[in-house]
Amino acid sequence: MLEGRLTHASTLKKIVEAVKDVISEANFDCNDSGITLQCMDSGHVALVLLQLNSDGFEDYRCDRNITLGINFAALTKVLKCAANDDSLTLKADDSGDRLNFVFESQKGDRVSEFDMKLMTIDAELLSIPDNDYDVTIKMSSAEFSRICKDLANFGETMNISADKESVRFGVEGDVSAASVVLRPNETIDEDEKIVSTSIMVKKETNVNLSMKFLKTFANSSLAGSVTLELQDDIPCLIKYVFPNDLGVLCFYLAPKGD
Amino acid sequence: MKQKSLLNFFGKK
Repeated sequence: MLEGRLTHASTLKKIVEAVKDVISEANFDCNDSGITLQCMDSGHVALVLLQLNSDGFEDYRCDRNITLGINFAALTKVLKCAANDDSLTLKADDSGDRLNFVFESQKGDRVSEFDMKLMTIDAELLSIPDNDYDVTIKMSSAEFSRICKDLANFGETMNISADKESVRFGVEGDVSAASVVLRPNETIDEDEKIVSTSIMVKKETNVNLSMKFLKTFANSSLAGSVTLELQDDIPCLIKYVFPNDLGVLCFYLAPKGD
Repeated sequence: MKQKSLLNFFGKK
């Protein structure tokens, strides 16, 4: 059986919010080291890879490997009922046909419970090569979100090019063109945390990516910073690392090209 | 510009 308790239900809420426009249903594979989800969009353009480590849970126990087939529309309905500072306890027995959610307020004076029917999802897993990318950019997730939102109005393809000094996000539309150039820096955000832009380049890179997907994957609520890994003609990796060793949410996006 | 598929890059397990 699986039993996992997250201190903040909002963690799962934000993850589901971030992926529900890309995938409609997916398997959560649970074992004693944590929970993994791998799923592509229906067009095979983007892939979501979620890894939640058992250590990041307040309590976690999974005696046997279990696959939970989840419909995201149903999951969204359940998670909408959680207040942001509620804790969340997930429970499933070995049959894997239902998933139980318990939300508890911080003071313990309100407990709500939901039971969700699971489905059998016939999903093929892909093997993702462990690529050593030519370019690694780490930046504020709010900045990445702003760039994608601003530039999305100008065209359907984002060109990202990076050299040792800067990274350029550019769009060529039918009637206008737009670009944003970022250089390495270090600033202090409103929570007095250091938010830096770092650019590591082994080889100058130039990639074209779908604006629609980038806009979906640019999400400032998941983590304070985002890492972009790029290489010519290789799927781009957009990675959010959760605090307290809870895990990562990765988006892989296939490039555009001739 | 043509959108490529992830299946061109990642093999099935």
